[in-house]
Formats: sequence, C-alpha cells, structure tokens
Amino acid sequence: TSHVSVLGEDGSAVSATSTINTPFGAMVYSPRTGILLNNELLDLCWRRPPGSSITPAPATDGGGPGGCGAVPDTTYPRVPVPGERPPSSMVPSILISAARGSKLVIGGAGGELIISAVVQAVMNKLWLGLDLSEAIAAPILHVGSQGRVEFEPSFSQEVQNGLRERGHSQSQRPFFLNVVQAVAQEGTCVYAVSDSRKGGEAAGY
Amino acid sequence: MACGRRATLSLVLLGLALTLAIVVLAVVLSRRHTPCGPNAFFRAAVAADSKVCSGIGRAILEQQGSPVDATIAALVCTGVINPQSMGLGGGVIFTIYNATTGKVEIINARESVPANSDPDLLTQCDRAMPLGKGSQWIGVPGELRGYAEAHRRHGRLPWAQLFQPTIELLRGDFHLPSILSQFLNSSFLRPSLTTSSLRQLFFNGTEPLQPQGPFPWPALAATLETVAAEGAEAFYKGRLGRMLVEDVAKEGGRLTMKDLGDFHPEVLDALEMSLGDYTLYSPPPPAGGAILSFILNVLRGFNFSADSVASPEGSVDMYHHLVETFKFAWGQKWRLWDPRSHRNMQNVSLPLLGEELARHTRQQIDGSGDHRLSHYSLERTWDHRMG
Repeated sequence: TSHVSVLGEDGSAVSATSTINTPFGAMVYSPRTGILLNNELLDLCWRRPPGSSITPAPATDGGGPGGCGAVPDTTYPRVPVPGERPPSSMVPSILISAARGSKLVIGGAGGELIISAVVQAVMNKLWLGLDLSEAIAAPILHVGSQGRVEFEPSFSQEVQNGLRERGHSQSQRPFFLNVVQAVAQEGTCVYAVSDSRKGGEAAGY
Repeated sequence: MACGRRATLSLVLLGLALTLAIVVLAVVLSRRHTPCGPNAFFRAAVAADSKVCSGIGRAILEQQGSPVDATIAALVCTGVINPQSMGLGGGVIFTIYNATTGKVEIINARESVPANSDPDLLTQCDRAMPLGKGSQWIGVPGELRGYAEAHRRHGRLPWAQLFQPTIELLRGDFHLPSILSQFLNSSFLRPSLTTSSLRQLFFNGTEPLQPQGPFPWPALAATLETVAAEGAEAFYKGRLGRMLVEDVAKEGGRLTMKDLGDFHPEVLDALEMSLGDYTLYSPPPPAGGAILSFILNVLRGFNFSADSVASPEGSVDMYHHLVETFKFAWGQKWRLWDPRSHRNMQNVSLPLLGEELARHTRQQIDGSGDHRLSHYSLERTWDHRMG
C-alpha cells in the first residue's frame, strides 16, 4: 500500500491511498501490459459476521442495523457478492481547523497497522505538540486481534514495562511496515513529511 | 497665523500617515517572514513515499496543476518506484478537499469482486495466508478509473501530461529502486516470488536484479503511453484490457472484459467527525474512516496534552488508554461491510460516529489492561489484517 498527501497553493488538498494489498499482490504478472495484479479479495477473509462482536450498547440503543446491536446472523452472505468491495484499513484523511487556519492531510500504508499508525501520528501532532516529522517518526504500538500489544522496535522500554504492570499482554510482530505521509498547513507555513521508514522524502515550494 | 497653524497641522498629519505606513509595512513584512522553521514550504507540497515521486507531484503543481493532478502523477510514479505496494492493477481511494467550495468528497475506486469469482473462495483463506498468492484472489482493478474520475472532476492539466514524467523515467536510464530491491531479497517473499510469473520481471534466473542495476520495464512504459494517449478506457474496454484478461486467464484467473467494463468508482460525501478545533474528514465503509473517527473521538475525551506525557507515569497512562481504545475499536471492525453491495449494512457504521458510543467506551476503560476479550467484544474475532 502507498499513500500520497498533497496541498495546493489555493489550500485545496488531496489525501489518496492506493494498494495491491500484500507485497506484490497476487504475484500474478501480465507480461504484455507490464501490470502486477492485486490480491484484494484476500481482505474478504477478514470480513466478520455482523453482530459477532457487539460492544455493550448505550441504554438508548434499540439495536438493529442503525444502532449498536447485531444484524441477525441469517443475513450474512457467506460467499463474495459480485461487485462487492472488501473491507479496508485505508484511511486517507484530511483534518481542518478553520479557527486555527490549519490543515493536516494524512494517511498511511501497512495493512492492519494503518489505523494504529495514523492515530498515533495525529495524536502526536495535534495533542502532544510534536512537530510533524517527530510525530510520524515516533515508534508506534499496535494491538492485535487477540488484544495483545505489539511494539515497534525502539518503542520506549519504560512504557512497555508500565503497560505490562497494568496487565496488558504483549506479543512480537516480525515486520512493522507502517508508513505515514502527511502535509500540514499552519497559517502561512506548509510542512510535508514522507516517512523515513520507507525512505521517502517530501517535496514542496 | 492661520497659515502657520495649517502648516503645523499638515506636518503632524503627514507624520502620522508616515508612521502608520511604516507600521503597516512592518506588519506585512513580518507576516511574510513568519519563522516557519527550516523544513517549511510556503505555497504547496507533496508527500509521496519516495523522493522522485514527491518531486514529480511538485513539478505538476508548479505547472499550475491541481492537487488532484499532482496526486495522480505521484501515484503513477509510485507504481513504478514501489511496484510491490501499488500500481495500475490495484485500487485507490481519494479524499479531496476543495478550498473554493469548502466541500470534501470521496472517490472510492477500490477493487471489487468479479462476476465469476469462486463461490468457495473464502474456504481457502487459511491456506492462502499470509501472502494470498494466486489468481483466485484478484479483484477487478479500479486504479485507472479512479484516476479518470478524479481528473474529470478536479483536473486542470491535460490527462496525458500526468503520465509523461513517469514514462520518461521508464524510457530513460531506469534502475532498480532500493526499497523494491529489499523486498525482492526478503527471505520471506523470495521463495514465492521465484515460483511466480513475477520472476520474469524482477529476477535474472533465480537471482533478483541487482540493487541500483538496470531495470528495463518496456511493457509498462508502453501501457502508460497508451493510457496517456487513449485514456483509461483503453484499459477498461480496449486492447490493454483484453491483453490483461488473457494474461490473467493463463494463470487460472476468472477476470473478464465485462468485469472491467462494469467497474465504476463511487463518489460520495466524506465522513465528518468533530475533534475539538478540528474536523476530521475520512472515507466511509468499506474503508476504515469510521474506525479512525471512533478511536480519535474516544481519545479526545481523555484530553491528552504535552503535559500528560511529561512524566513516565503520565506516558504509561496515555498509552494504556490508547491500547484499551484500540481493543474496543477492533471489536467494532465487523461494521466495515460494503454498504453498496449489502443494503442491510448501510447504517451499521453510524454508531461509530456518535458521541454516545464514544462516551460509553470511555466509561468502560479503567486502570486495568487485563480484562477478558469479551469485555472488548473481541472474543469471537479472528485476525483482521486487511490492507
């Protein structure tokens, strides 16, 4: 997966994420067109039966499709539907503050790590006051589907120990392929950062 | 006397006017030289995942291209520099902010299920993990129709101009990019790659092409030239599409020309979530914007700041809340069904955007991190590594 963030002179912006899914997609090459084919249907494997996990609903919720409750399991089609698009972690996003005259154009790559990485970059930038490069470069943590915490190499050992003391279980992830690209506008200044994890470099004028 | 008084008054007024002019000039100049820091730009910028593609995007902006033009040019380039990540055989999602109208729209050109896909496909998931190699997993590529729709709505430069820099890159002295080289040399990927049709592109026998060595890719250069000249329809209804479908069929794929012809990107409003001073705009399901919005909205309620992480205990506390929020959020991922194909799923993501569920989630988070999985609705989940 790859992400591009762009800010134009007039303040218009684009956040775009593109993918062929896992590295090299389906590993199918069309020699006459030079195109590598995706394996996006693999993401249908993560599609979960509706209502299989329901957060305890607020008291006013009536359940059903519009609420926090379950959609009856009987409506769950087990086979892929022609034309269906598989679920995705891609989150090309734009944050705008009219009051501050600020924008943050952001998104990421790295499969299931995308949301974790983007959340932490946004937190670091908007709430913890890090500059954009530091916000993206800071090591991240991720929580796997079994609730175990995974830490990017060089993540603070002190925090890891603290979380262990709070009862969090941890596990190892062989690869961290999280990559975030962002452009921030703050008044008349424009900051652009491509994640050094993938050797990227932003450009502007 | 009167004459002298008038002269004095004129002098005073002139002095005042001069002072005012100096003050205004000073303010304007100081604004133009606001200390932005050494790495700042003043007008526009592009952040792609390689220097060369960010540069191509910047050049398009400097030629008066729109941000959408620059994005398309940078993406076309990225398909060449990082082909392991994306390309014309994939799909794309745009979030586009128009500063003139103040509107934010989504163009979703994510790949879709072909008409003749294997009905038993999902019984093969376990065997296919983790790489998902094989033609049965190919979705209908949406990339180029996504570009075409974005360009039709927001493009400023001619379509062909967006492809030219990458065509020149490929037709010139193109060398194997270093990140691609790392992937080709990965001991995890290499056995699969050498037994796939990608071997003819990236390997010399069983050895990957040399890092920074010559990397000829004439077929892709020709495809880009055709798309630049004839438009995306050459791929979806023309000769390029037919060649692609035939090549895929040779590897057992079920993609058809009708699948390509029937593919249409979706244009829709962005999800909108207020986060204090900021409004977050992100793509709705099947993309992950609703989950991102939910997480940030829950976290916003904890009022984290630089002071929160000033001490080690504060830092641990913040990350504890983050981890707990992630656990609750993953318990909600089932809501990311494609609402276009599953009408009964159209509104299931709405609670993620409401304050009610966010507040309820905050109330569920205490000082402990060892709750049972059912506390987070994670007890029946399985891996969800969707990309």
